[in-house]
Amino acid sequence: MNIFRLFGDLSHLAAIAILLLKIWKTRSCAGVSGKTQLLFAVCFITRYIDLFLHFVSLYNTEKVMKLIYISASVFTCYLIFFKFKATYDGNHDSMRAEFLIVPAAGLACLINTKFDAIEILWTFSIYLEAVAILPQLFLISKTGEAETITSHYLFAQGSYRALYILNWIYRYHYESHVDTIAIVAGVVQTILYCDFFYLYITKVVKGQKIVLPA
Amino acid sequence: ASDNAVHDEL
Repeated sequence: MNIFRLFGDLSHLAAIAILLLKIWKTRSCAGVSGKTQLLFAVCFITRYIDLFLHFVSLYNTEKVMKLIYISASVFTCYLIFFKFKATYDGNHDSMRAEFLIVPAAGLACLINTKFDAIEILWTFSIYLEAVAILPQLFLISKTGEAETITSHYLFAQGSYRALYILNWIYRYHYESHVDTIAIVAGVVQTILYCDFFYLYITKVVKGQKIVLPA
Repeated sequence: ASDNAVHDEL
């Protein structure tokens, strides 16, 4: 474990917590893409499927973190699609998720480290996570604005994989560890946030709200 | 550096 991965995971936890708090406190999921949250839930379930296959005692933090990610993302989807369904902005959350899921699944079958079920599910999860934020970014471009708290959520969510890139550089240099598929997907994922990062740093940090077109 | 098959990250 290195500082980059530690802060990456903390940033990811923070993002999940910020979104849950926003929805719970405001009792509204306005401005939040339910599709992105569904895609994240699918990512966690397919990536941590080993938790279900052979139950292991929660002896280390990694198992606990995996369970937190899965339960928090499923609970977030429950809040969006059931509890606060009336506030879900379905009209603007209109990006076709199938256009993300099918290519990710196809690519996972073509480009993977090992052609076995668990590995293909993991690869699918990595590819899907790289593009899972697109419905959320699409929704913001349709509504033309993002609530400040949602911007903080996006910043934490984007920073998590950016920090993982530093972690991969660190591990390549000191542990000669390489996970090409995760690295390529992680770079693509972080690039998708660049536009938002620019808006966040030039606007939200100064207390302004993000309004598109910038 | 070999591409490792064991994914030890979240």
